[in-house]
Amino acid sequence: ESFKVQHDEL
Amino acid sequence: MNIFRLCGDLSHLLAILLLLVKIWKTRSCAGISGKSQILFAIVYTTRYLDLFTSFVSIYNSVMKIVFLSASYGTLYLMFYKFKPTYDHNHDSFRILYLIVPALVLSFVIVHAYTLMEVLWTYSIYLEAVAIMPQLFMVSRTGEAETITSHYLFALGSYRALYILNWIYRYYTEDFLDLIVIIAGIVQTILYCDFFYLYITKVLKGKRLSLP
Repeated sequence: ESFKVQHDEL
Repeated sequence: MNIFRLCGDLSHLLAILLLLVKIWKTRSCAGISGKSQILFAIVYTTRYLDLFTSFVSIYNSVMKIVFLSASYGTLYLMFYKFKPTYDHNHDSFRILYLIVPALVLSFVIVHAYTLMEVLWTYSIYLEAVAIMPQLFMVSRTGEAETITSHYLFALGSYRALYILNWIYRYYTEDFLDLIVIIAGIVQTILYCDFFYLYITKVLKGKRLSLP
């Protein structure tokens, strides 16, 4: 499982 | 990036640097909750572990490094260099009451069950309540120095500006991350009482003191 959530905020 | 997020980030940066400079210049950390600062260090550490795993932009990476360094720098000043000035008698909030529930919640409500994602979620929940020891300390001593009030106002404004950023992002790019949005709203609500006192007292040149 390589599901990854992208968080682009600080 | 939009104007709300940029202002939020700058407000966050201002708050952190204001605190660091205040402690350094006055050679004192009186009135500052070391417990809140410990919680913020945990927040930045668990959230910005992704410095090593995902790259968003130079801006993001630099800000993360600055937040982490400033946070640990503040801890160094409070618990080492100016330790005698730390007012631990008034800093009596039990932070385990925040650390443990935030940890439990991050296992219950999370986007994905990976270590990085659970840690990120934990940092979001913990950040929402991390200011409570500081607000508790202000309510116990009944006052806050003006510069501490500015620090709290900048720190509280940051998440309020992020709420505007999320509204903007919802309409412009369909962005909707309920975990961070709800935690951000809770975080901002915690500051409301303080915002009221800040606007009615500090901005009129008075010291923040509770009735």
